[in-house]
Amino acid sequence: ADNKKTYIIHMSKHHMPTSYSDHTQWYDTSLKSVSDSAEMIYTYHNVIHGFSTRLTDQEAQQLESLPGILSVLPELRYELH
Amino acid sequence: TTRTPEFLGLEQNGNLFPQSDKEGDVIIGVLDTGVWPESKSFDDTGMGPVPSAWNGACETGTNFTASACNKKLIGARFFAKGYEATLGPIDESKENRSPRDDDGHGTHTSTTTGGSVVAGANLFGYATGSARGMAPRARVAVYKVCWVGGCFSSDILSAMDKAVSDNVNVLSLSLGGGTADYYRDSVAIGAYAAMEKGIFVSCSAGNAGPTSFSLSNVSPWITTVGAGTLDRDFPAYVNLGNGKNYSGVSLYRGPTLPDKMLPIVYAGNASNSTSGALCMPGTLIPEKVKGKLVLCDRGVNARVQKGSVVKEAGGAGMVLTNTAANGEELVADAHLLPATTVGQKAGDEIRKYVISDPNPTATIDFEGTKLGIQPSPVVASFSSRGPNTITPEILKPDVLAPGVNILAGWTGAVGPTGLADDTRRVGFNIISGTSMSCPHVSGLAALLKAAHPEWSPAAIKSALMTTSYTSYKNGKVLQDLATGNPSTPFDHGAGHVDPVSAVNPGLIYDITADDYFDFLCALNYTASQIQLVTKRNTTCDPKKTYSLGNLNYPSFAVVVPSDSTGKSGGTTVVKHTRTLTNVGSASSTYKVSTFSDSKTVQISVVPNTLTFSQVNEKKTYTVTFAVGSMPMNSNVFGRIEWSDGKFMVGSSVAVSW
Repeated sequence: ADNKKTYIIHMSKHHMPTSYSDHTQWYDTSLKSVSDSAEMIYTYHNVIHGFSTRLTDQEAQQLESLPGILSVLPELRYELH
Repeated sequence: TTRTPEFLGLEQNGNLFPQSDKEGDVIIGVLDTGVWPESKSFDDTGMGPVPSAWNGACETGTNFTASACNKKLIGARFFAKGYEATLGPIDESKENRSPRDDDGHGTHTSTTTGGSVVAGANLFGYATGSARGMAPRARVAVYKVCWVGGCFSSDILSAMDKAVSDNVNVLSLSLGGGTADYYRDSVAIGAYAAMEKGIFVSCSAGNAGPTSFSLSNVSPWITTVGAGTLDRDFPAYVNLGNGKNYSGVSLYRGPTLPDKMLPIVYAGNASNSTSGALCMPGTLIPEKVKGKLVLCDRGVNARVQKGSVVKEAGGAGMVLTNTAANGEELVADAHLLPATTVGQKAGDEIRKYVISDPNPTATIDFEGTKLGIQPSPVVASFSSRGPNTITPEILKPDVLAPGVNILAGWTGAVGPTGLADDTRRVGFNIISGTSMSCPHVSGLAALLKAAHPEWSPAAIKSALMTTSYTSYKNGKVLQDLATGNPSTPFDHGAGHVDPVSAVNPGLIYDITADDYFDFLCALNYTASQIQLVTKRNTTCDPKKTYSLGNLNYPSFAVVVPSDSTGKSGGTTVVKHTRTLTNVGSASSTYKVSTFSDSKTVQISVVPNTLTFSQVNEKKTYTVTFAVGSMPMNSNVFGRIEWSDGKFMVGSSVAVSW
């Protein structure tokens, strides 16, 4: 309905600007720079550094071009075997 | 599960894992559809306190409170935000927004890994026995990431993120997606991080067999598990009016058929639909099937749904026949009416009789549970097959484990068929898939972790692989049910697991996170792709030569370059190095034996003797594959085995053009 898709945003932890004291704050500022309304669905700390959120294609492309963003990967659906 | 402990030799070797009290310290995390905590398999009688390392939780949600957990089921979490972001809020009339299992799959897999002993377990009297998980004293923590509409990667990743910080020791994932490259695959990425934390990750290989190149979860740091059969069956014979009879399987229990031959009709001739033979909902003409047995073809809709369709149309029973896609594979179902499943050959014979005879009749004889079935194990037709589509130089699947007609715990939310009109409720159910073989390996890994707490995930995997068997006691190679022929390493990987041997493998092929990093460099991954998988900000060393063949993998897959690389004369030479670590007796001497199915592939090993003088000592050897010309898409298989007369350290070899 909102032509948004879920993406998993992989951040390069080592590129967090020193002005931030906390990764989540950096993630949130990055996200808000491409979308006022997008919320983080999850933040990840152990298996990746990053978060998931819903974005339009255009917002996803804008986000991917920001410094410190490693990759904006579309969510995949897995099935039980 | 019942029968698999005996089949795997675990019952006969109860004292096998001397530090079995350590088993209680091992925590198995299961990502699936959640859990039915009332299952008897989560009885924690006699279990000691929860391990101090445990950092997880028992989350509260709909119909699930923290009191549902105990010293067996020590953790339960659910992850729905990704699913709901895409599909909208969970429909609580259909499923519980909590760790509670509404499907049964998650209870089945989690109890298979580490369920407590439950005497007299059965499904309607079938497969009766003492059910127990592979590691009955291990702890279980479930992470519900699969919902009615599927399993979404943002949820899976969050669950893996949590499982790592909860301090599980083993992760079991009976799920898969398409074959995305490692850096795009959340399961692969999550598994890499888990491996770095010393967590063993096993995944189902997929049920897309017998087609080649059909595997899921092929990362080298994941143990990819295919499915084999047990020595147990549930025969249900079809007797035809022409005096012939054919064997089938069934888990039907209920009102018996009348003690006489019944008319039998082919569904394709009792329907107005062009696909009438498939017994899809609404396609059978009641007047044509009432009181009769109906012959249905497998395919498209669920097997048990076909039975329900026949029952609804007034049929007395069903004979379900395999088609070419499933061959002779016989997966038993708890049908709602008297029904049996027969293989393709029998099905073709029966269909011929039913269509040609003017008054075809038949009946079904249900024989219950039969043990000692041979040959077993055989590779299940549905078990996904190699070669590895992402990295052909890594031989996959890794191992086979029991995955056909496996009894284990079930949910109380649905019946054994999962159908809406199945109002029966059972404590145990019998289902099939690589979803069932994966948790067997997860549980066995927990046993090995308990016996060898210092072993890395790669060491555990190596022990399971190099002690697997690829042939029966009579020397014949494991059979592939799909063809009736001997299976190959693309079907059975290193072979069928043998945990009794795995606890003492003699030598192991260990692999560190740095080795996997080098592997990604050998794949020519970009720095960004490498960072996606490894979270490391370091780059590959431009001065270093990386080679896929040098990952210290316990099996070998050689891809013959189509260009002149390594060619001299008509022969291509490919070299792989491996390093073996001594985990057996301090001083030992191993000699190598090599086998090749074809003269086109000559395998030589230098040195051909490895002498160890202490435990944990490492020795390196080089394998040279001298390969002649073969047509494209040819495969030749072989083996490399090291033995000191007591231990056998075996590796499968696959050479592909």
